[in-house]
Amino acid sequence: ERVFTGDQVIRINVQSEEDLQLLRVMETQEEWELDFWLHPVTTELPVDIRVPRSSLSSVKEYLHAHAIAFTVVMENLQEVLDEEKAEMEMNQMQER
Amino acid sequence: STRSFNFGAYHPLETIYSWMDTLVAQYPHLVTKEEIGRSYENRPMYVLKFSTGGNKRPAIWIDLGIHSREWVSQATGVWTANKIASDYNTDASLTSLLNTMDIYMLILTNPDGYAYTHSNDRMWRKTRSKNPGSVCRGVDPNRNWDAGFAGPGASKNPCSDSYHGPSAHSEIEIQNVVNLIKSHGNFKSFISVHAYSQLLMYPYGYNCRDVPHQQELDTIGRTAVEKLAVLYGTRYKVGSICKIIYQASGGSIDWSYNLGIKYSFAFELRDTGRFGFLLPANQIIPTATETWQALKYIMVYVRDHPY
Repeated sequence: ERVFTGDQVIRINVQSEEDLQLLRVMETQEEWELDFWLHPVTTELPVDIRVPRSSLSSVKEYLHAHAIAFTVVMENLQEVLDEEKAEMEMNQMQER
Repeated sequence: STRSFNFGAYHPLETIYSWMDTLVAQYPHLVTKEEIGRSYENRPMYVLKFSTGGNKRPAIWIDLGIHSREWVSQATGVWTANKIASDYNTDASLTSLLNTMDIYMLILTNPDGYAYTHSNDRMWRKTRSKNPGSVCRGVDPNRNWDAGFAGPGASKNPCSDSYHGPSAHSEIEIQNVVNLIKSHGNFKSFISVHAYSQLLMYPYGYNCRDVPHQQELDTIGRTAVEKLAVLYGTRYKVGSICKIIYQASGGSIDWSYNLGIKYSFAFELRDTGRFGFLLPANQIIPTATETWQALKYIMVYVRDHPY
């Protein structure tokens, strides 16, 4: 089973068209293996990105370098997944 | 019994399929389960049909979970199917609707992907078909419909999460739905349910032109999200796919609209802020309950506006 230990989900509240362009450049950076949960399309919607642990420093450097503010929505995705799985297993046991 | 089923929990595919049988057993004069074909990995695809009689009456189509990782959509489908069955004969508007129209609901539109999210990769979105010449598997099933296929907003790279596939309807899961809709021939509404980002959309996605019924669809959408917001204040945006998200070709509701199904909509269910595809299970019932307000409004509108 694929694990996501150390992967983070970050959120960017896009401020400008320039931000959008810079975030679209990130979509083309295949080596970062980013998973865009919400794509950069408009300043009216946030952008959510799952960032693999191996790309965290590169991505954050890029955002800092372009003065794009972000928040970390999930510090460690695997922890959230573990909680979800544990809850599912508990529910299944209760149903039995 | 469906009474002992926990609607506020996420369930694996087998549990949902098994639950469908209990629903049919509990409401045998209203609900039937029909196999519309098999998935790439040979899983059955079951549609729940809610009907009070007649053959090929005007019908409403609802599919959920075409993107497998959007778990709250499949869970909302389970709750909604139970709601339709249990409210028949108690909710006047739903009863009246079902006395003249049928509802078809496909809760697990991408069964292989859904099973894969439970066993191997919680973040899997696509189908599981093999792509010749590539190590990457799967096609984005919402880029695979014959509506501006392979145009802007879809990827030709099999490793991309928005890969459109080798040809329109190449994915057996999509072809199965297309076959049913076309052979039935009397669908008046086509609703696809996704998650997340709180949007109610209508065609088009493959281009940014207004559809001929834009004004009517927009008005329906805005009223529907007003109804939805009454319960928890959840705010939705309304508009065409192209104008409120992004240009995306090969989408299901563009195909259905071009086929002549005027009332074609797509939902993106709630996130509530910081969970994305991992919406906690305690949000399933609130999500489904509020969504039901919008769904019912659209369905009743469709009943009252025959064409």
